[in-house]
Amino acid sequence: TTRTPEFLGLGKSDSIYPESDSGSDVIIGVLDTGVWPESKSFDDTGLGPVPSGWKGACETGTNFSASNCNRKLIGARFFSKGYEATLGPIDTSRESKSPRDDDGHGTHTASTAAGSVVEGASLFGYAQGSARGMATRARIAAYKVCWVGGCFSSDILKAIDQAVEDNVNVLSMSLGGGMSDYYRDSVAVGAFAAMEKGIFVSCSAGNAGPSSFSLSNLAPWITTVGAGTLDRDFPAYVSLGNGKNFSGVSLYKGNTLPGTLLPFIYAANASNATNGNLCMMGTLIPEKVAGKIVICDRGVNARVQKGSVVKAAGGLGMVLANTAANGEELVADAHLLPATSVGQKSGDDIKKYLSSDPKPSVTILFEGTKVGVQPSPVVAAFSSRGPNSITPEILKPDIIAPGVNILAGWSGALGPTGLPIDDRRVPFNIISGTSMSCPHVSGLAALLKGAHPDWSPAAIRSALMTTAYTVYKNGRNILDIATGKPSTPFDHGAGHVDPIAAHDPGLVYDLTVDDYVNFLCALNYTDDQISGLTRKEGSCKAKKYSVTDFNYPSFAVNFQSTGGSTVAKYTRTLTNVGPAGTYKVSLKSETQMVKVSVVPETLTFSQRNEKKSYTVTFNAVGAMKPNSNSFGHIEWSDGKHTVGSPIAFSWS
Amino acid sequence: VEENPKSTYIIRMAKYQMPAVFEHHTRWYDSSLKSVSGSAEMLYTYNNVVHGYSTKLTAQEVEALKAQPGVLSVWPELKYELH
Repeated sequence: TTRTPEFLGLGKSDSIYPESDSGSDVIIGVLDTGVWPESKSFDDTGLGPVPSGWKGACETGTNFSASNCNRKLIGARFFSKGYEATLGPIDTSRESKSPRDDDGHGTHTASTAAGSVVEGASLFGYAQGSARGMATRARIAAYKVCWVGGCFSSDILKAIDQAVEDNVNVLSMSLGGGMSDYYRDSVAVGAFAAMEKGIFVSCSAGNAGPSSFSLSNLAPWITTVGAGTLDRDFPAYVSLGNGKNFSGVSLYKGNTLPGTLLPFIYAANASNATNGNLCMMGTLIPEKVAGKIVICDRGVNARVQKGSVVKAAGGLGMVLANTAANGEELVADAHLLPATSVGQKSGDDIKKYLSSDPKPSVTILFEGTKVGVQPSPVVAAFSSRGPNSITPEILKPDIIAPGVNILAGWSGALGPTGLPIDDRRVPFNIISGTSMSCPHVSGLAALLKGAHPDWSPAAIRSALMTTAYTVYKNGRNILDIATGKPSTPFDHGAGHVDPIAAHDPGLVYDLTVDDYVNFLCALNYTDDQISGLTRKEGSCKAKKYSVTDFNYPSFAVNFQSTGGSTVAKYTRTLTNVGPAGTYKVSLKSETQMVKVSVVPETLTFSQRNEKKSYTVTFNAVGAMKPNSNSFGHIEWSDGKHTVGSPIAFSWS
Repeated sequence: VEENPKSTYIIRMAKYQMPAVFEHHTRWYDSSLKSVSGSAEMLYTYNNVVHGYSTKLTAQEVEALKAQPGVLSVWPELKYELH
């Protein structure tokens, strides 16, 4: 990726993550659409031999052989038996029955996690810079589980099964499948076994935001990653005939519009279809569109397809207007015709102009790439949101990372829009999603693993979470683009990832396999359900288990709205991974309806790996409306390190 | 339209309950599967993340398999999507 290393504070010459061989022993397994091995992001120059513990393979298939792997891309496998059992044999004229990526998504995520440095990367000149993955010296193993017809659980489970056997250190999965209970969800089941082997598992939170309860990948042994923006934009202004200008974004490159204003029409008025405003295939009337710029509403069909529909009908350009579902979030696309995306408010104003002017006119002004955009990050509207629909006592997502307009490696099999008619081929593409934020965290976890080989997956996650930030440099809270208001822990979890701070967190909330089993016991899972995850017999003993004592780095506290005093006690244990020191607690809370106290208020650590426990008491002192929420923060600090945890209060 | 359509399932086995007569767990899985379906074949066997296998079964075969000793669960295939 370009820009995200700088945005995250990586890539400085005096980096705390040196270009040493320790990080090059870390292997990231990426379950996705495969890999385009010819991408420069997988150049292995300067890398040493494949790590000695590696047991993986480079599988042969359509347009792919063992020679496609090297010391960067050390493994490539494909899993299609489940897919073919449901949808029939793979049509190799449409997709490669091999690890080769015909989609682009897998190449993008793999290169984001651990791509090598590529100078002069860009998409048509946009987002130009030195592209690199987060962990440039980590190795990549691609496990292709997603095909044209989807990703099937039997294939995903086998891929994780194989990745564990191959000895990956980090698993990156930018996919999800709804909200099944943990023991029914192949990603969660596979991730549990991976966690047992010390493998860090990061997954995308999903793109079902900004609705509440919209998260995927909720298991507490998974690090769940939401998406935020960068400080980068691709402005393309809408300039109306009445002299007004509106901000938009675009990645269009090609023939420019004439320097004069062009006739302008709303798609709904150029169609006989009831959904004509959406610019669906075959809905625009060419006679009404030809020679004009068309404004289309976002939704239902792909954004880039709307552009191709306008183009096919003879339109010269497109303005794509957000609706309430997307608000002011602007996602840039490499459209096939001059086009720009505008927010809902701008779209509404532009449509008012269209309806009020008998001869409306417009042009689009493309401004290229702009960096230093503030505020940034903001939580992406599409990023899925909490609360946790399976275990409300666990706050999810865990963290946010860059996931909007991310440039990374791309497949040579298709163009940047992914449309069949797009015959352009690009080495890098710019796309958005929690799919893009997940591999950022996977790569950062690989850096931490390289720097601290003895840290468990839970310790790595804790370091990432407790050092995440929730305020801008000016002290204001990170915003949610869906509302324009400050985001909450249900949107950003512990906050935005800060890999520099995560390198030296001071203290971590660690978890063992037994802790996770105790967590399942506390959820009253049956022996069979737990055995399905642990592969062992009868794990729960005749003792009292408590979800509130599960040593998670965040707090989700649930109260009944009936009122009266309700006391909830949560116990946590901190492990010292830094120098000796004394940490003092501080508390923040938005609400007076919950009294929070911590005992003890001071923790003194005299040596590394020493553990100290504390108890937080949450006392709800009054009635709140059902479905209301409030938020707070617990912070331990020794003056140098800050170990922060978000608190989410919910009343049901 | 098939009279008894088959769908894919993931079967999890309690490997710790494997009868001593079986030398290898895949033999046990196969025996269990063959006892409910003459035609079903395993798509995958899982060794590290779960003990079990995936296969295509009819609804009747699923019910019969659930009654087999050592079968922990029979879950239908789920489709996931990229994010």
